[in-house]
Order: sequence, then C-alpha cells, then structure tokens
Amino acid sequence: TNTNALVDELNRVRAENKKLSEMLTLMCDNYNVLRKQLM
Amino acid sequence: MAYSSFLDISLDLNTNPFDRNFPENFPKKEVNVSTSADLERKCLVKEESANELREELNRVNSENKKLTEMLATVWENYYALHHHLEKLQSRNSPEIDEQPTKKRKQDPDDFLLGFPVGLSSGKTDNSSSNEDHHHHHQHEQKNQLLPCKRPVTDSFNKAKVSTVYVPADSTDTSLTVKDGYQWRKYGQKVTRDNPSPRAYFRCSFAPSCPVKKKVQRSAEDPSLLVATYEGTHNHLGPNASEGDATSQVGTSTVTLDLVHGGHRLALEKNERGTMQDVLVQQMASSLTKDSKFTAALAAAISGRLMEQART
Repeated sequence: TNTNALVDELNRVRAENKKLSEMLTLMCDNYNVLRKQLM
Repeated sequence: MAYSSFLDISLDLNTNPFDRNFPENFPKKEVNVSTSADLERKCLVKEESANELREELNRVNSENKKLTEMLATVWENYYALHHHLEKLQSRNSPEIDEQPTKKRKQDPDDFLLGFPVGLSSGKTDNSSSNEDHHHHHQHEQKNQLLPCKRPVTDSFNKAKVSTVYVPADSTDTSLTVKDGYQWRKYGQKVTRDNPSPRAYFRCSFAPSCPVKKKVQRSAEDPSLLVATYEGTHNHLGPNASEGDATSQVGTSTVTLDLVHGGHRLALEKNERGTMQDVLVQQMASSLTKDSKFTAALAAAISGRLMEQART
C-alpha cells in the first residue's frame, strides 16, 4: 500500500512537472515575442 | 451426476507437505525458516523499491520547485514588460482616450495573477484565419509568430487580434476560457478545418465594449483551447482600480486577457493551491530583481522611443 501510494504520488508530481515545463516553454516564447515587438 | 459427490476424484498431488504419512521427510522447522527468509527477502526488496521511489519523488519534487521558481521569474519579467508596453501605448495613442469610458467597481476576486499559456499578438486578420493551425510548441510557434514583421507603431496601434492557448480537459465541451472578463456567447458554428465547434463571445463587461472572442479546441492538440481575441476593451480590466480608469482606456487589453486566462486554468487543473501561493509571494517580493531583464527592458524602451522620434 505504501509503495502504491508512492507510485501514485510520483506519477502526480511527474505530470505536474511536465505541465510546468510546457508552461515555462510557452512563457519564455511569449516573453520573447513581446520583447521583439517592443524592439 | 449425483454420484460425483461420493467419488474421490482427487489426484492426490500431495499439496500438503506435512502429510501424516511422511512426517520424517519434511522437517517442519526448516521449512518454516526458509519461508521466513523469503518473506524477509521480499520485505527487503519492497523496502529498497520504496526507498528508490522516495528518492525519485524527492528529485522530481525539487525539479518541480525549480521549475516553479523559473516560471515565476519569467512571469515577473513578462508582466513588467507588458506593463511598460501598456504605458507606452497609452502614452502614444491619446486619440483612443476619446472612446467612451465606463467606470465600474472591480471585484477583487476577479484579479488572479496567471501566466499566459500561449499568445501571439500583433497578428493581422489574415494571419488569424490560420490560427487553428498554430502549434503550442516553441519552435513552431516562433516560426509562425516571428515572420510577422510589421512596423512597431502599426502593431502597437492595431494589435487587436491575439491568440491564447489554454489547456483544457478533453471531456469539457463548454469552450469556456476564464480570463477575468465577462463574456456573452452569441453564436457557435462548425468550421471546415476542425471537428470541434467554434464558439463566439462578446465582452459584456461594459455595454459598448467591442471586444470579441472566438474559442475552439485546437485541431492539432485537442487538449488545448484556442481563444482568439479581437478588439480593444474600452473599460477597465478586471484587475484595474477605479483610479486607473484613464490610463487603462485604450490600452492593449488583449494581452491582459492572456495573462489572466491560461495560467489560471492550468493551475486549476494541476496545482491549485501551492503553486499560486508561491508565485504570488515571489511576484510580490521581487518585480525588478532581474538586472538582465531591467537592462533588456531599458534597451527596448529606448529603442522604441528612438524609433518614434525618427518617425
């Protein structure tokens, strides 16, 4: 049961990690677009 | 059939090793010892795997934390840049001040800081017709956004179309993008290039607001909603105070929509509580701590001013 809970938590955190990475990528891209517009 | 219960159909495979016929061949004690050793071994293996899992969990958690911090930093920079862009735009286009102003009280709950999950501003109407083909990956997005080389002044004054990519549950068919504004749905249609319908909204924050919004699930990635904003809000944004009314009029609220939209949705889905708290704290603590960003911003503003002086 303990192992299963750990696996579940790990999967959840990994999914969160993936989302964060995607958001960061998009955010950087958006920032660069905005900066280029200003320039 | 009735005899089956009386017949002995057992194969006598001697499943019980401690049968009374062979007590001397199966020393009870040794068998018990080997079983407990097996159990111990299994326990050790489980313990090891649990430890590995814990280590992995810690590693991924720390990675998550770093990502969150990086995201907060990028967000700070983005927000500051956007704020300056708004200021510049309101300073440089006073003619828009002639638009009617509607003051209304803002609900503080409406102001939720968030990341733009995806945006492309400064697009022309022609480019917006291809909005459904945009990908959310960085390089693909760059390829589509960067070729848009319009004069800066033009994009400042006419940047009224922008696209936001918002993660959404694939089972959610409501086509709702929460961005802090109030929207009234006035139509929906099925387009040729996308199996998902496209919903049309009009801003109902102020009666005369001309901003429209189209929302459709991305054809390439059904987990994303593509929201296209057209027009400029002629009223306060959901995060503005009443005192800021004049400075808000005519500014590019397009990106504000994006700011409020994507991240809030993403957070609602993923890490509702913790991440927002961290982000808000970090944003409050240091908006201008990044010296590189400050330098880049100063360079951008001076470049912009020089260009305006030239024209």
